[in-house]
Amino acid sequence: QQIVSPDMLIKHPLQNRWAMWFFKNDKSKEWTANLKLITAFDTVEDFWGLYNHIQKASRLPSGCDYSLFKDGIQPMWEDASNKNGGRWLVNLNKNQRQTELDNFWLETLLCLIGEAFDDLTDDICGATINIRNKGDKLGLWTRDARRGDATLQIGKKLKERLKIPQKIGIGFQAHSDTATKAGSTARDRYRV
Amino acid sequence: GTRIFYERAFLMQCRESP
Repeated sequence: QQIVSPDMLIKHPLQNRWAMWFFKNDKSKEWTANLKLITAFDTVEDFWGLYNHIQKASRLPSGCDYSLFKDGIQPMWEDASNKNGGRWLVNLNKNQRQTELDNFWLETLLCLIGEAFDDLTDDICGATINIRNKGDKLGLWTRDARRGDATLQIGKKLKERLKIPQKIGIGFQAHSDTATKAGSTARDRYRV
Repeated sequence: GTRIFYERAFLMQCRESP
């Protein structure tokens, strides 16, 4: 018999329990019916068990989303935890689906489960990757759009972890602005 | 209180955990 280190047997707990969601755009159904909970997890090993098992985001058909949110928060503006918040938005061009998208999404997931936002963890709700032929989008969702300093720190950390060049700015949009926008994009409340 | 966080490198090491 082999002696196995306890480290190989004990799963590593996460600070938060996280839920992975999948959205597939079936126009014959209501939006909410297209949003499905895949599973929730609260250990590092269970995260990898899930991530290693599901399709890479770049291989999803256009119109699909993955979302990772704290357990109990639904990946929609209307959720009580999201309605006063917003998202840092990273817009990808068509080339980046093959070169950057999976890396960006994995890095974002690692930020979430690893608690990369330190004391600002309570401001974090989750993240979503939207696969769209007109341009893929990665969003990091926060709880309260009025918390300027916290929001800016979160944006800077995201940009740093994704290794987005300094000269490329990313914007933060409040969900309330996105929900009521007249044009195709909401205004940026903050930029880094 | 205490908070559990993981460095990126550690999370990546766990990827192939049985």
